[in-house]
Amino acid sequence: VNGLTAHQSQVLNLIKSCPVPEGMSLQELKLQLHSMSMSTIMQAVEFLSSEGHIYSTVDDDHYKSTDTE
Amino acid sequence: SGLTEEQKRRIEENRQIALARRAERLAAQR
Repeated sequence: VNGLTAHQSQVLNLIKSCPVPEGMSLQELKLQLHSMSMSTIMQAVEFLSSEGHIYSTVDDDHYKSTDTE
Repeated sequence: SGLTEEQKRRIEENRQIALARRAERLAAQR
């Protein structure tokens, strides 16, 4: 969908849904995507970041989506 | 929001970089 795999879409949609200013943490992603491995989550985050869909906030563990603005 | 001014500045800087990157990707796709 939109050039994203299902995993990437899932990760992006969760990050988009997070309203807090510092964005969603990798740990929170893992809690919500319990059937997805951390390495798959990390690969999706790296790809989404390289494509400008998301960006890191207060540290490299928290991300927000550029689409939520 | 509980964030310091420095944190807000860094977040905005990262957002701008990501938006520029996204624009590049979209332009490359057209």
